[in-house]
Order: sequence, then structure tokens, then C-alpha cells
Amino acid sequence: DSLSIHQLAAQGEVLQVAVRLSKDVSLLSKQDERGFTPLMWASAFGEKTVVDLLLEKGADPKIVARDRESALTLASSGGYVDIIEVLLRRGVDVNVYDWNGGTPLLYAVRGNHVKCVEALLAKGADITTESDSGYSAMALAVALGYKKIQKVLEDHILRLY
Amino acid sequence: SHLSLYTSPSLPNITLGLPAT
Repeated sequence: DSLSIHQLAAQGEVLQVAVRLSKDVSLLSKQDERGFTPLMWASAFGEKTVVDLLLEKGADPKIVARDRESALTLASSGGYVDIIEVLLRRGVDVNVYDWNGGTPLLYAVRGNHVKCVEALLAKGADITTESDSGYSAMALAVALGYKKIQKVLEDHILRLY
Repeated sequence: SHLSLYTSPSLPNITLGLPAT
């Protein structure tokens, strides 16, 4: 039973996470060697119940890791729309970027996660942002041949103008 | 009990395998 708070969060062990936090609430913001918090681990592995518990206990969703990874980008990359929505309701920056020039929208497109793309666009994701390698969300969808994503992006652009 | 450990989360390279723009 010596799993770290990060492993417990990732493995969805919500009761054990609650017990650890009751003994040491500072674990909420404990960053591992790469700067990842328990909230980031839970978001990356789609553990919505743990995400809810950590936020309820006061975890800061705006913390970014060493390469500027965030709970939102990890949830977007993993395709966890329910976690994306709860994080956005907490006021995280929908356009947070990391050192790869990645944004939640670009990771959602890369993962072909249609519902995540829709949820991010609905909360103001910037469709013009490009990755370091110069790909916008649309260029990425076209290059990857993700037709549904392309359609969602086109419809969004039409709504904008 | 056997402890199974999850690997640390990581983000993919967004444009891996795509031509440079």
C-alpha cells in the first residue's frame, strides 16, 4: 500500500486518495519530478471521480507542469470530455499552450476526439492557434484525414463569420 | 499485493509523421 498519491489518482482509487488527503492536504498540489500534480494524473487517465474529489478539496487546475502540460491538455489528449468540461467550469485557460506549441484544441484534434473539439470550441478555443510546426487545427484535421473533425471546425468557422 | 504502476502521463507530438508545413 505504498502507492504514491499520483498513482492512486491515476488508478481511480478515490477512497485512498481521500484518506491520504485527510492526513496531508498539501498532497493536493504535490508535483512529481516532471511537475505533474495528482489532478493531472487523474485527468490524463480519465478518472473523473478523482478529478471531482481533488477539485472539491481545493486542487488548483491552473497549475502547469515543467513543459507547461496542464490538466486540460492531458484530458483533451485523452479524449475525456466530461473532465474537460469540469475543468473549463473552473475557469482554466481554454487556450493554454505548452512548449510544443500544443493547445487543448490541437491535442483533441490529434486524438480525433470530436466531442472534445466541440466542447473546447464552445468555450472559446482559438481555432487559429498553430503548433510549433505551423499546423492550425484545420490543417491538422485535413492532414490526418479526420473528416468529422474537419466538419466541426468548418461549421464553427461559419458560425464565427 | 502486486503493485501495478501506471506510466507517467505524456502528451503526444502533435504533428508526428506529418509533412512540415
